[in-house]
Amino acid sequence: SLTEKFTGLFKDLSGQGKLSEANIKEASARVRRALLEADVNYKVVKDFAAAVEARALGEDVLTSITPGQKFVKIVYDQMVETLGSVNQPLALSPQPPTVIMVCGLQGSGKTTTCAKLAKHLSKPGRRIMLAAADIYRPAAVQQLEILSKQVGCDFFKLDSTDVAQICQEAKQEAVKKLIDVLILDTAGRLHIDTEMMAELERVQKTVKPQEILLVVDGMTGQDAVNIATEFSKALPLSGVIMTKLDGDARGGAALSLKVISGQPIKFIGVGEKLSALEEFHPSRVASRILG
Amino acid sequence: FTGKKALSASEYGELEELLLLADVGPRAAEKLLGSVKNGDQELTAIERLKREMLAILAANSNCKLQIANFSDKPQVWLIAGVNGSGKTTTIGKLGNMLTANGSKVMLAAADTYRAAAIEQLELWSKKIGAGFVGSAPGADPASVAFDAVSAAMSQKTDVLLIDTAGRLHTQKHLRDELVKVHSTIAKKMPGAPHQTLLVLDATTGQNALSQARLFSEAIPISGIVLTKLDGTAKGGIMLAIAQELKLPVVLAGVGEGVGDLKVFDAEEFVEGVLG
Ligand SMILES: Nc1nc2c(ncn2[C@@H]2O[C@H](COP(=O)(O)OP(=O)(O)OP(=O)(O)O)[C@@H](O)[C@H]2O)c(=O)[nH]1
Ligand SMILES: Nc1nc2c(ncn2[C@@H]2O[C@H](COP(=O)(O)OP(=O)(O)OP(=O)(O)O)[C@@H](O)[C@H]2O)c(=O)[nH]1
Ligand SMILES: [Mg+2]
Ligand SMILES: [Mg+2]
Repeated sequence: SLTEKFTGLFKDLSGQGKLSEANIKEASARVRRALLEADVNYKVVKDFAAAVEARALGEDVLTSITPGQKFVKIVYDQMVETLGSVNQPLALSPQPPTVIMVCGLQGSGKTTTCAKLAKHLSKPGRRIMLAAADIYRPAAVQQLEILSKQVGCDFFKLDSTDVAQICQEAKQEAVKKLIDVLILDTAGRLHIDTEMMAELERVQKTVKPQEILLVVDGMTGQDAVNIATEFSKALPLSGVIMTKLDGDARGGAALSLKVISGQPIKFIGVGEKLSALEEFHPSRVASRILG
Repeated sequence: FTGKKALSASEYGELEELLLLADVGPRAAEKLLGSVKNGDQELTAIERLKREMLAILAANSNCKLQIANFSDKPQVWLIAGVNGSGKTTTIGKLGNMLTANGSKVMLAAADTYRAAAIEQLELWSKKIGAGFVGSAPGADPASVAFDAVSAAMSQKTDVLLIDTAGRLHTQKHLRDELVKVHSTIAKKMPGAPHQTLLVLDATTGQNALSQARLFSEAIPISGIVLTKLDGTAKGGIMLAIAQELKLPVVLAGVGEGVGDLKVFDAEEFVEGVLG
């Protein structure tokens, strides 16, 4: 574990005499390597390690009786703060329907996550509607329709080649049916596909969702920065959901996503079942990234 | 530093950054740069790096996937990988490639778990003019595989592609299910599956190494398909995978269309990593 590694490092270093600034530099280089192995982006790691170094010097790690433990606490606290300190919930509009738009790269888990959100939000007296706005992937509409039956919520589809129109009509239908929350499932797309990114912008301008959630695969590597940058440019994102964190991926992309998008990670996906959605807690993800 | 033979410390730092941003990973990047520093000083540093990367990728002599003129028929190819990596789409594209090269292809939907997985593959089979074997959702994947191999044998199929459900490599019961599918195929037809392809998403970071390790511990993997290379991710983790597990990358997915599958080109891949 990280605690063991740094306690060991500082023990060896202090065994060589009084700790110095150079020792802090060595420790921060180790943090850098650990974070790169955890898929935190190279540039984000640089800034993070520099912040940790400055903090370690400022908080007198060198004169502490337990420098290793103190250093680890600094790393951990810095990580938790960077990840957003506290959980930020979904913003439900006092004037229904609240519209939640879900977007992201191919295969990241959007369709499954839409159904999980529907289930998460389901409570007596609240009506949820799932709308199928992926008109490209074979059987995408069927996939969401099956999931909506499993959740037990309303479902909207429309035979049209205009995705903005589909979303507009879904909203009109939601108003008619007194739906409280409308969730729009969009097609997976590359952040560098200008036409498909323009489609998302059209949907956003047409429907004006209260929440725009970027769904990112928890195993994503350095590319997380590119994804976050382009999606943030195109849309006023309100949050991020990281999926597939039930595996052994360290999830370092979370740091990149939070730092670059400036938006909170709101949930994490931890399985294929519709109940496998957890609220994001920075402390838990920080421990996971730091291993 | 393109034309240089000797690099300064800061130039090595720039090279390291390039490799890390391509998901090569800190340990593999360090090893690569070490071999560049100690390599043939008559070549430029970049040339040394390229050669070292190509040598790693060529670690397995079975780097070329045969896609026509099969002597053992029906060829049975099993496709596996984690959730959302691109298995089903890859099978559609691969079936199209094989048909274009003269084979009679059949697709089998052994993903009996995920919503509309069977429908998704059936639509692909119609698109590419391939045969199709499916079942009701919830059926045992091994029995779908068994029925598909029987059908392929009796219908003079040249290549049978078997789609499986996405599964995280860390889930033992799902690894066991895959092992059962594999051994059911082997019992039904000696020598099968002739290919077992692991589908890896190029956007995945260091976790791809763990995926490759655990999948290849469960069943013998004959090749890797690296998908979504049409994005900005470079798939650099493939170097660590090639070095440690000697698994060849045989195909590259470069888009969502039926034609977006290429034979893996190591030179092109290295160029992509080095930007
Ligand atoms: N283990 C695990 N699997 C997940 C999770 N979220 C989604 N999946 C699986 O990931 C795969 C892809 O999920 P989808 O919901 O189809 O992904 P998508 O983003 O809608 O895909 P596209 O629409 O093609 O872009 C499916 O096999 C899901 O069951 C998760 O949190 N954990
Ligand atoms: N851009 C791009 N998208 C791809 C590529 N390969 C697959 N996809 C997309 O990735 C998404 C997931 O593909 P699937 O074929 O459903 O993936 P899968 O591995 O079968 O997913 P599960 O069965 O749910 O585990 C779809 O939207 C595909 O169109 C590729 O090479 N490039
Ligand atoms: Mg989808
Ligand atoms: Mg599939």
